[in-house]
Amino acid sequence: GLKDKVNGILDKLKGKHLTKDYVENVLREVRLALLEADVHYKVAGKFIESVKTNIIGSKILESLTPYQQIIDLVYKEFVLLMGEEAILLEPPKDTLHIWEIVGLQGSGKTTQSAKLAKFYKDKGYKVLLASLDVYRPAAIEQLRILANNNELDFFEDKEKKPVKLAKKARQYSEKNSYDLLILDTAGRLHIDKEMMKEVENVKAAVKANEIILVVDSMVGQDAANIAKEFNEKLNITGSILTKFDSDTRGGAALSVKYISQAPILFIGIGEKIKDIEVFYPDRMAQRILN
Amino acid sequence: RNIFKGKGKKIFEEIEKVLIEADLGAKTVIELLEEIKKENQVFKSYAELKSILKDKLKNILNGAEANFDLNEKSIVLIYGVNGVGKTTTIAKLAKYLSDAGKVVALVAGDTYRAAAKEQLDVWAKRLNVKIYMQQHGADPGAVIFDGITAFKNNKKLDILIIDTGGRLHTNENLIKQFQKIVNVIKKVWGKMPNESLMILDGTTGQNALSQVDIFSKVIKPTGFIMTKLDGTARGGILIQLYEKHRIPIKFLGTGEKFTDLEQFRIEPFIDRIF
Ligand SMILES: Nc1nc2c(ncn2[C@@H]2O[C@H](COP(=O)(O)OP(=O)(O)OP(=O)(O)O)[C@@H](O)[C@H]2O)c(=O)[nH]1
Ligand SMILES: Nc1nc2c(ncn2[C@@H]2O[C@H](COP(=O)(O)OP(=O)(O)OP(=O)(O)O)[C@@H](O)[C@H]2O)c(=O)[nH]1
Ligand SMILES: [Mg+2]
Ligand SMILES: [Mg+2]
Repeated sequence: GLKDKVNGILDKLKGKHLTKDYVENVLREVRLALLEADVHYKVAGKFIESVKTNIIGSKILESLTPYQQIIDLVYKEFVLLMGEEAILLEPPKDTLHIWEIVGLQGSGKTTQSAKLAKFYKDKGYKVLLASLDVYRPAAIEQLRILANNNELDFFEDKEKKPVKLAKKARQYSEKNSYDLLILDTAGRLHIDKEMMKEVENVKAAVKANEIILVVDSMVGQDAANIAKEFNEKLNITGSILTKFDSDTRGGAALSVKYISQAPILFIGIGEKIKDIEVFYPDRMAQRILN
Repeated sequence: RNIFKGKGKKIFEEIEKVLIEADLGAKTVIELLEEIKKENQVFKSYAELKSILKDKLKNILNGAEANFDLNEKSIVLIYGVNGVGKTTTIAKLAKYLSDAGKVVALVAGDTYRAAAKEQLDVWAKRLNVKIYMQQHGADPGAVIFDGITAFKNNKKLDILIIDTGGRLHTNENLIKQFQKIVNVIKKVWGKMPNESLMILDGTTGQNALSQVDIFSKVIKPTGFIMTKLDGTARGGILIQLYEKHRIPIKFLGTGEKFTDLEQFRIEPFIDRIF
């Protein structure tokens, strides 16, 4: 991985006088490794620029262990970018909080919605799950089955319009003193004006507290486009990277974080209800850089 | 006159950005640009360099187009990682084949995921095609065995399309299960599926390479279908994939309706990359 590559370069530099050119070469290799890990072109560029600035500022060229210091700076910059510590959403239990789950088709929204419901139910929250996906065949059935299999409350209504359905789910949640309402939405393209307007309307109609972007961690350069559009239209407050049980390096995570500035809250690590983990930035640093 | 300094360098950087953002892969892009430098190709503008690269990419993808003709009673196996669009693509293929006069039937081979067979059943009803399915949790191999047996005995049916559950290539148990499914098919059909189509998500980055490597150990795809190219992703990973595996690309998925299926054509695909 990147660690070996950089160590390889630095081994070649051992004993040589560390010049600006050598640092450029090291950073070029780091940038290449980020790109190969699916970090977006612009994000990788910005990252390298920040590291370069810090190297110049830190007099690394005069130090006795320049090699290790460059690695440390790359790692530090990484953790800074990913968020310095794990963020666990823990809304107070006495008022209704509404989370709107959005993202591209097939990214894992429905599965993650159920996982979130279980996660917070186990923490003592009264959680209601609702599906606003009136489009995909058997989408509502999918969430209903996940809810029933895991003893999670599921909102049922014949309403066919997503915005009206969301309002009804909200009313029901208030009436029945739920702490948390999780709204699963249909997969949509960030360039589909009507569908993007729909989730904006849902957000406004129910005054959603969190807009959580669900992204497949195997996504490549497109992660940046997705994050940019969803963030501009909805103001993302958090993201979940799914399918991290694959061998993807997960550079999409860095792109999503950099562009949305919103914390990565969880990662999905499997298809089962328990397969969700709070996101730890330093663990991700090791994964992308290694 | 060194075209690789100054203006030339700017043009190189600009096109490097375009190609990397299209998911060609950084190493592949660097190699392509190095080739151009070595070949001493002359270009005076971005447009000229673009045209040189388009020719290179067309050369690489030479042979990547392939037909999807099933002129005898046939089985089509559909597989890939989670959420790529397998079930929806099956609906599109069923429509495509029905329009071509074939009588199609489906097998709901995903017996695990919530509402998977219900999802395929909705498509079967919309397309008015027969569907073989069993209870949730049934062994997928058994469901597929029964589906193929019934298909063989039904003279009216021309094509059987088999849906399978999404599975990560990194999940050893699910890959073993997939191997079992392939063995069952070989046994009851007497040979490999007529078409084994691996479905790839158009937004996938470099991980597609690992997916194909591992799935190919179980069965060599007769073709790929890449979905979700109606978004902003450009699917450039197909170039590395074709270079390495020489597996043709049969179709592209361009939307969520059963008509959103196009034949893969090299030129428009490459044009879209830029
Ligand atoms: N291995 C793995 N599979 C996952 C994970 N999250 C979801 N999946 C699977 O990915 C596929 C798609 O998940 P869904 O929850 O249906 O995705 P979605 O975003 O709701 O899809 P649409 O509603 O069609 O946009 C399913 O097969 C899930 O079981 C994960 O973290 N790991
Ligand atoms: N925009 C777009 N969406 C697509 C395309 N193909 C499939 N989808 C959507 O992607 C999502 C997942 O499709 P599925 O057919 O359920 O995917 P799958 O591979 O069968 O998923 P699993 O069985 O859970 O692994 C659905 O919302 C589809 O409507 C496409 O070409 N373009
Ligand atoms: Mg869904
Ligand atoms: Mg499916």
